[in-house]
This record gives sequence, C-alpha cells and structure tokens, in this order.
Amino acid sequence: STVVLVFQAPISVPGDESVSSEFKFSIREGDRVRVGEALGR
Amino acid sequence: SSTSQGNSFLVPGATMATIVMLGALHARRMYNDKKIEEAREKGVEFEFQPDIKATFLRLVPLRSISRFWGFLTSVLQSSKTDLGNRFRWKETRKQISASNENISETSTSVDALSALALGLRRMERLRSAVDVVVPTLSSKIAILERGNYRGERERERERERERERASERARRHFSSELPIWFRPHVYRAWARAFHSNLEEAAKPLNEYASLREFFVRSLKEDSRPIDSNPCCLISPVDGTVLRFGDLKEAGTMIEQVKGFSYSVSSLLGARPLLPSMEDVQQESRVQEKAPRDEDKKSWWRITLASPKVRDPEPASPMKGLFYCVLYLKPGDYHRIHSPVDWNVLVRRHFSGRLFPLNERATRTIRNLYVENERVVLEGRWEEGYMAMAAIGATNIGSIELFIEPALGTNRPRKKLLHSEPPQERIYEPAGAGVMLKKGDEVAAFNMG
Repeated sequence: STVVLVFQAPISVPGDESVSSEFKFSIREGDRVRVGEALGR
Repeated sequence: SSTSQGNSFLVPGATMATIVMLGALHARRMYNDKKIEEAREKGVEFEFQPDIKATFLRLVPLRSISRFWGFLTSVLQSSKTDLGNRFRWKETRKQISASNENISETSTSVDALSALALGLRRMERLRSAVDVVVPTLSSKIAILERGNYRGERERERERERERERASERARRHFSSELPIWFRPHVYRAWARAFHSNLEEAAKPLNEYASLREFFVRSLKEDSRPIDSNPCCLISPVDGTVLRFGDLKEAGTMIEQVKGFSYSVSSLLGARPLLPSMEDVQQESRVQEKAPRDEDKKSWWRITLASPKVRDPEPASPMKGLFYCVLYLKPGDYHRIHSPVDWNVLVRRHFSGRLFPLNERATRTIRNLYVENERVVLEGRWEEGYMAMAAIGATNIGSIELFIEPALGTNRPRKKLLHSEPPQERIYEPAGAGVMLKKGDEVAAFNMG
C-alpha cells in the first residue's frame, strides 16, 4: 500500500531572503521512515 | 494393472513438475529483484516500460482475489479450530444436558410440591367447616404457592441464563479464531517472511485471533515518539520514501517513475485551480514588486471542497505545493497517523482497481495510483492546504477510517466500469470538519 501527502508550505521568493520559514524536506529517496519522524521542517 | 501403475506414476510426476516450475519462476523472480536492487544501489533510475503482464493484469479479477484473501486470512485459521471447537462444543452440550437434568430434577421436586399444595387444598376443603384451622392453613398454602411461583420464575431465569451462556460460548468458539497454541507460529512465520518487528506488537502474539487482526496490530506505548518540533511535518506511516518534492517545477504532475507522471488532481479528485506555470511566474514577479494588498488575489488558489477554506491570509508568505509518496511493505506497521495538526474537511473514496503496488507495478502499470482504490482526506493546516491519499493494493485492499468507521471499502464490484465518480463526504461542522492532532491515529490498511 502507499500513502501520498500533498500540502501547502512556505517557499522562499528569489531575492527575498527575509523569508526564513521556507519549508525543506529532511529525507532522501529510498529512506526508511517511521511514524512520528520528521519528513521536513 | 498397467493403467493403474501408469496413473500412480503420473500424479507424483505432474506434482513434481509443477513444484519445479514454480521453484524456477520464483528463482527467476528473485534473480530479477536482486538485479534491480544492485542497479538501484548504483543509482540507476529505471524507466517506465509497460509490459504484457501489466496488460494481462487488467483482465484478472483482482478485487475477487483480494476479497478472497481477506476471507482466507480471517477464516482459514478457524478451520483448524473447528475440530477444537467442535470438541469444546460437545463439552458445552454435555454441560447443557447436565444442567437440563438438574433442572428436570428440580422440576420433579416442584411437581411434588404442587401435588402437596393440591392435597393441602383438598384437606382444606374437607376441613372447611373447621373455621379455626382454615385461616392459618390458607395463609400457609398462599406462602407455598408464592414460593412455588417464585421458584418457577427463578428456574425460568436460570434456564434463560444457561441458554445465554451456551450460545455465548458457541458464538465465541465459532468466530474466526486460531487455536491459541498455533497463533505464535503463524505470526512468527509471517514476520520472518516480511521482516516484521514482533517486539513492538502491543499484545502477546497468542492474543491475535487471526492473521488479519495481527496485520492491523497497534504498537506498544512510545514505540513511535512524535517529533515535537512545532514547525515539522511528520511521517504518517512506517515506510520507504519513493518520491518527494515541490510541484512548482513539475506543474501539477507527480513522477510515478522516470518517464511517467500522473496528475495530482486526478489522484486527489479535488479540482485544484493551480494556475498554469506561466501565470505562477508572472504572478510571483508581480508579487516581488508590488506589496500584497487586500484585493490582490492570492496566486495559489486551491479550491477545496468548500470555498470557505480559500486562502484567507493574502499577506501570508509565498506558498508552494509539496508532495511526498511513501510505500508500505507487507511486513510494515499498517496504521496511518496524522502528519500535522489539521482539520479534515472532506473525505473522498475512489473504488477503482486493486493492482499490486510493488516496485515492478510502478514501473509497468501507467496511472497506478490514480487507478487503484483509495481514500483521500483533504483539509487545512496552519500553512494552508493539506491532503493525504491512502492507496490500497491487491493484498491490502481495504482502508479503515477511524474518524468514519462506517466507511466500507473493497466492496464487491457492482458495475464493470472502473471510472465511477468518487463518493465524497464533507465532515461537519462545515468549514471546521474533524480536528486531528499531529500523531493521532487516523486510519489503517486491512488485509483483503
């Protein structure tokens, strides 16, 4: 079985580095993940 | 005699040939998988290449196979228990007949009592002239009759209780249950074959009544600590990261495998009004120059089920749309948790097909995730839109929603066409829906 997440999150605007809340994944393809572990921040 | 000798030789020969052929197929399959594994380690990316098997799969009654598999894993074990149960059922029947005997004994003594009461009544009539004695005797008889009546009611209640107990015992014995001693062996074999971690199971192995129940087991307390960082989004399941990224570059398409992509709106069934990429670039240039003012429409307009949830904060930072695809192996923990604190506004159920979802299927079957049976939850979190799609497969065809237990999936197919529209439900109260905290249990994949 498979779970697909689709979600909105802040992105940085080119040239506007003030946006410090840009979303970034903290995983790589092929990683094993478990419930509760961060996928991104 | 020669024909019977021929036959006696034929049967084991055919059986042997079948076993050898299945063994050869399995060996070839393992060799192919090993080759793919090695190539993947070298970083080789497989291209999409539909093959004849994928086309053939469309003709196979996968839903019936899936439902039969579910039936098998929840009933198979009870055929072993039938004998045990039948033996226990005999025991129960003996107990019932024994209790019937005592009941009949008590009823004979009651008959004697009522005969006595009758005799007393006769004496009373005989001695009706004796007015001194009559009042005490009649009160005695009344007490006896009350006692007798109460006894009768008591016996009736006892009989009722006995019948209840017997039928309860029968009900328990005839549900789909493994014989207790047999259960750990089955679950250990499953764990060995699919690399499950048995240490984490919440209950002792012999308390899972069937493989199906074991498959959807919960875990011991604190087996999955939730990342408490308020800015992070957690994994909703145990699994392998197949794909992730942001949809800015890829428009509204997610890559299934190199060379083939499927569309987000087909997967989710929502009709996101994601503007085309030119609009997005045009809009973001405008955004950089002019400050966002109230009447400027937010450039990420996503229609959800209810317009109330359009992006209300035009002044919020620029938003992107991200995705992450997680694959669960058969031996993984199969409950689904909430990735963030969010409000689930809509549930969409697509009955679809039940193709397998393994690595080979993603390489050979186009639109695999868009064709398969799935349940989509859609709503909002603090950063905007959030959706989660749970997609079933042949062996794990049904999805149970803890927030909507009545939802039935993997139902027998009524119509042959697979493109029936999704059944949609908007959760009450509209605009707020069902509130979920990060880490809450949301759903589970069931066998069959």
